[in-house]
Amino acid sequence: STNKRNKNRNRATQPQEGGSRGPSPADYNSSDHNTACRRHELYVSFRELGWQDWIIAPEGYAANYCGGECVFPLNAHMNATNHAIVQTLVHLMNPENVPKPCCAATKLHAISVLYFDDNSNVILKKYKNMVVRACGCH
Amino acid sequence: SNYLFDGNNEVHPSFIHRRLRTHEKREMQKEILSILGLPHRPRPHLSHGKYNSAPLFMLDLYNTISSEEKNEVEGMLEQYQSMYTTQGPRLAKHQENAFLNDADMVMSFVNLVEYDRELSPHRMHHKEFKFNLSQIPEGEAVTASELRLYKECANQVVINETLLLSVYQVVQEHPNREADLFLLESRRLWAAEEGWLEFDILATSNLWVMSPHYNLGLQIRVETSSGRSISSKEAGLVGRDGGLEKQPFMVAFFKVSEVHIRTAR
Repeated sequence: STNKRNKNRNRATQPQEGGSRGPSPADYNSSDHNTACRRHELYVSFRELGWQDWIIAPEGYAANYCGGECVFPLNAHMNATNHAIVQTLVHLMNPENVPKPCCAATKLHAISVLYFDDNSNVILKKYKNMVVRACGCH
Repeated sequence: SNYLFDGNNEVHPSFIHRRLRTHEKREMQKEILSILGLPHRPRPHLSHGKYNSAPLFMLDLYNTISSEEKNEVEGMLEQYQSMYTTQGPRLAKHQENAFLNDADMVMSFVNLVEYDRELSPHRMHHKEFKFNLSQIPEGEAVTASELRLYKECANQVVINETLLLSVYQVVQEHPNREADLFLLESRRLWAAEEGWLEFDILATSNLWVMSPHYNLGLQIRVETSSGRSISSKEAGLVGRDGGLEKQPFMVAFFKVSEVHIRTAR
């Protein structure tokens, strides 16, 4: 509503007292790559699970995972949706009620697995959404 | 240990810095088996601990698909065709390339018949094949299916002959006489010819999947140009006593016809 918007605008430009509204936009380091939402490497090893006798290929695969913060201001490399951009700003103004956007997979790829069944028949099958290719804030 | 590190080669602060404990490994196994759609961990029996022709053929297909997944370039079809080799199992032709690109699953099946029939001279020589299709998941439709046999140079006795190789579907078995057969394909071959022979058995495979009680197997018979029945061994067809990499097998391509929703564990 207009009233709330005006109140939030005023609060955003005034110095914070007691930290009840969270840090101001100027406090966020938009270039802090280490904490920003991004893809991290994670390898799932079928060999480590002791499955090399029935899984022919692969020995494992790079599943990866998404981690990091989605905070204001969202940089271009965070692959943020337009909605997430707005949500970070609203979170800044109203952190108790509006959470930060989520850092999650925006692009997932399939892997193919080649394995034996109990009858020694061989199966080659594609499994979707097994590998994180890109992460983003949304 | 590269799974511990993030893209900057630094250990992510939230990561577990140790090997999995036994119960954690068991949890991982259960969850991944659930994703793969398997009720339990398979326990295959591998003869001599080596791969025979079917796994080798499937590994070729896997390498092709994996390359396509990595590169995601249309030109991978040329690379797939360039892998055609006379050393090992023949790869698919142009039509089969399309089946591979379109398939959700490919399965190869081992021949369950242990021993070739030794028949009296009065009866036709034949070689039997039976395949267990019971493990095919529900909702998978067969889009292509082949019987693959490796033929070496025939016995010297028939080396100069033209052979007629016929593939039959067994329609009904009888205890005291020849089974009722349905001819699927006949093919003329040079006795000296060597290499993989592929026979289309799509219609038969579909019948077996839809009506498993009709799965009575296949028979192949070989005759000389003069109509004399000869054994598959005389014709040069590799059987149980042949090389592992030349064993006969069946391969089928599948496309999923319905969506399966994985229930929470």
